Amino acid sequence: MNIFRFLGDMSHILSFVILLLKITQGKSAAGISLRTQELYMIVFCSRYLDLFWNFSSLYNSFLKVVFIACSSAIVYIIRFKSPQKDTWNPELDNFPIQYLIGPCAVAGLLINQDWTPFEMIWAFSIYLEAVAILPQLFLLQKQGEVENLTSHYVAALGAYRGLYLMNWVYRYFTEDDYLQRIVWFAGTVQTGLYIDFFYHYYQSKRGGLSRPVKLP
Amino acid sequence: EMLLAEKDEL
Repeated sequence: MNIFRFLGDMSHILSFVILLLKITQGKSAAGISLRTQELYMIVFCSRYLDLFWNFSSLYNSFLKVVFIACSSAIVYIIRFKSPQKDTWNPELDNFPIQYLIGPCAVAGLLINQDWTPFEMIWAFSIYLEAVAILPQLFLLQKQGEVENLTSHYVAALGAYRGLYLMNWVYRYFTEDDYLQRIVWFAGTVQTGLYIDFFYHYYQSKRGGLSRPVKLP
Repeated sequence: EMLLAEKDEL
């Protein structure tokens, strides 16, 4: 455990807290992509299947359960709970996620660390996480202007990815035998997806002003 | 033999 990894996990948790606060306190899921949240739920449920047989630390196991619980709760609220379910707009949030899930499943079957079922599922979850934010980014793009809490949510997720990237660099130079090509590749792609958002986030938040983020 | 990375990240 290093500081980058820890802060990365904390900003990941922060992103869940921001999103849960937004949809429970604000009673609205407007601007939030249910598609992205469903993808995250699939990602966590498939990657953390090993909760049943792998134990690395209490910290890890606890956070795995937290991530599955939070993403499931978010999907449940937006899909089934009133009044939030009536604020979700399926016409706006219509990214065809089958085109993300399909190729990631094929990639998971073909490119993995070891030819076992769990390694295939695990690789699938890594690939899917890399692109899971796309429906959310497309939704923001369509809306043009992004509500503050939503922009903080995406920023917290982006920070989590950036910090994990630094964690990998740190581990590569401080540990022997630390090689994770699949994770590094997918993680770099994933972090890259946030670069454009961060540019606009910085533009609208600089000078301490709390203006909504405007996307072209 | 391929070395499997330990799954100690989230």
